[in-house]
Amino acid sequence: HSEPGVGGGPGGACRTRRLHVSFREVGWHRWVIAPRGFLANFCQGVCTLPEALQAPGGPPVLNHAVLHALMHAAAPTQGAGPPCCVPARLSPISVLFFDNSDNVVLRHYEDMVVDECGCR
Amino acid sequence: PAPSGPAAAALLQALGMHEVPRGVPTPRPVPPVMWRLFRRRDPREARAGYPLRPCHVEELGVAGNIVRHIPDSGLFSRPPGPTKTLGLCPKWTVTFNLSGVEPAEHPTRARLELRLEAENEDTHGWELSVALLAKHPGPELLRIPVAPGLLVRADLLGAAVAANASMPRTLRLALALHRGATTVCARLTEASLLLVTLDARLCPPPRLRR
Repeated sequence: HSEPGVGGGPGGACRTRRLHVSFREVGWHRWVIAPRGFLANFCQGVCTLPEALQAPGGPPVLNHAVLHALMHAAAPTQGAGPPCCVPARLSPISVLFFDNSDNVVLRHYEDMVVDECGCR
Repeated sequence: PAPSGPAAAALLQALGMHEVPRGVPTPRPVPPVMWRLFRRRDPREARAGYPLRPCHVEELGVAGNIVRHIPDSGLFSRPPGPTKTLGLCPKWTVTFNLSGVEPAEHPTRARLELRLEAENEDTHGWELSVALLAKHPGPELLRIPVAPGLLVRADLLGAAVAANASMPRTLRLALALHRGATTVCARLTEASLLLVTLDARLCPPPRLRR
């Protein structure tokens, strides 16, 4: 399940959008014990100026994404296009499930949840 | 219906699993230790303020990103055995199916967990010996004090399970009770292996020193 884009479409500044992954949806709810699902989220939005600038409270501004956005603003039809809206901070999840030998297994997966998005 | 084809295969691979889940598993209670470990790793609790180290099992204090609770696959087919005898008590064989462990996973903790039951008599000084079982029982690897009713734990890493080596597909152990002068025998009612492994491929690269 994902939230509809802001303003009805994928517009607005680059930011985290809700995406809930349900193990029942993919038919694995019989052997995944917990969680039932998790908020994976995703990144969407524009990375032109000023959106390419960091959100208030973020790190100092001048980085490659800003230069990239400046070049795109100066020559929108040429060059590499705007920076990309990508995950900037991720966090792990753990999944408890029965394996095919009926053992109870706990597996830990890094970088499964998008906490923050940024222009890169 | 579960996604099939490349989508399911990609998702399984991303989750480090290479077999398509087989229908409905045999329902069995989830061991409390596994629930505890799961909750300990729940990111929401992590956000509540005790940071999680990647590829580390805090509660057991070892490196690892996969924990398995493997029951003895022969437990329910074992005859109860005599509760009293002047001779030797029956020996037990426990078998753990490790076929699900990948070659890239290295064990960092292998804890044997047992529970014995016996009639109430003097069981002071009871000990249990553990040996690897191939065609015949091997040499005694370790001997641990036991008491009926209590959960007995024995660390097998470095003894029955080689550290930093790939796991065998099956681990078979021969257990023998040494009970001193009493004529009481015990029954083995629970036997499981708590196995922690580290698959370094799934771990974030170590941060370079600045």
